[in-house]
Amino acid sequence: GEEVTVVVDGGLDNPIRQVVPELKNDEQILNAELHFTLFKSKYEKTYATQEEHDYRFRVFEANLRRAKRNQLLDPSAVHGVTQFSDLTPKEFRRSYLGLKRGFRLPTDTKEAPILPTSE
Amino acid sequence: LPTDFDWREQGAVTPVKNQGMCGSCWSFSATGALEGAHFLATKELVSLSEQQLVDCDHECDPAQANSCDSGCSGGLMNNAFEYALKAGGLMKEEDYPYTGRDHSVCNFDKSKIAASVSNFSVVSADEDQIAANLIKHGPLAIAINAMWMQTYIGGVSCPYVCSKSQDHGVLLVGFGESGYAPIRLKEKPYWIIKNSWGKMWGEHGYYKICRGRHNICGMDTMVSTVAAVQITPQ
Repeated sequence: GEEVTVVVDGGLDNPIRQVVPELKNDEQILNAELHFTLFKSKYEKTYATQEEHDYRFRVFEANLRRAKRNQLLDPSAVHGVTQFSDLTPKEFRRSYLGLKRGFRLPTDTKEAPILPTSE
Repeated sequence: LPTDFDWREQGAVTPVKNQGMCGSCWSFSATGALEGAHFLATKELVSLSEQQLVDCDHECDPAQANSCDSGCSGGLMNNAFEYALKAGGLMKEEDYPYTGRDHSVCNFDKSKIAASVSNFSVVSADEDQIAANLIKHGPLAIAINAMWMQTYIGGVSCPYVCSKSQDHGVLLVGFGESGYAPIRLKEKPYWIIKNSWGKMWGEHGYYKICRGRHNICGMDTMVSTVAAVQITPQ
């Protein structure tokens, strides 16, 4: 019952990275909401309507689960909440990448000469 | 080959930039490589204009239909080098600032060219050759699959499974022998990659991915190096 104040310091020098701990089900919702609050503050995210906000929260929850899975499958890195955590993978690819896909290197481009790599 | 090398320590890499909500990664990868090449040729580090490529570069690979560079809808670094070769070079960032939007008129001013391409080539998909070309020619434009980068915060990424279908263009600036692995499973040799999503992403804008896993996430098979014109001081 005691009051909890959450100080959000989203700055770059904040050593606390938003990683995703293991939690039981009901705590997960609370935890996701807390993470989402931190996320919106750190990346100054605002949404035009309540519907959009609720939709983005659901996408955010799905990305929390993805980050947790990525952490298991890529243990030597740290995975968690980034500025893209309210985007579906498709939105992320469409808006923040940009390499034309499915193309190989041009056939007429010069090959770099083989360089010595020992001694 | 040394065990560690980092062009940032040599002053050949400009600060991390941010492409914003625009599929222009290819232009950041291309300018990053030319910035490094220009530094090697002149010892001068100049931030070059991605917006010039977004607005003015519609170069295609004649052998591949639909491969033309198209601003925020995507492009290819080798097309960008070809464009820069034909146009005479790139302007400074400050003379042609980035807006992150396309369909604007091309405002290229030939009298304000800051760096020019003399030639560019593709590097074989051998990791030692990639390291050797990195050291000899400066930062390299590479393509990679970005699937694991959406949730990446730090450390050395070395996913067990990663698609080799490249969808992102970035800049290879160095490599190291053993990266800090938070769970300390094993120290891993890694590549240092400059991304274009701002300093708040990843390790202050950088991505580390393990070395030695041939073509992990497709990063070995679209590697280009560019050489800048030696601008003789007047």
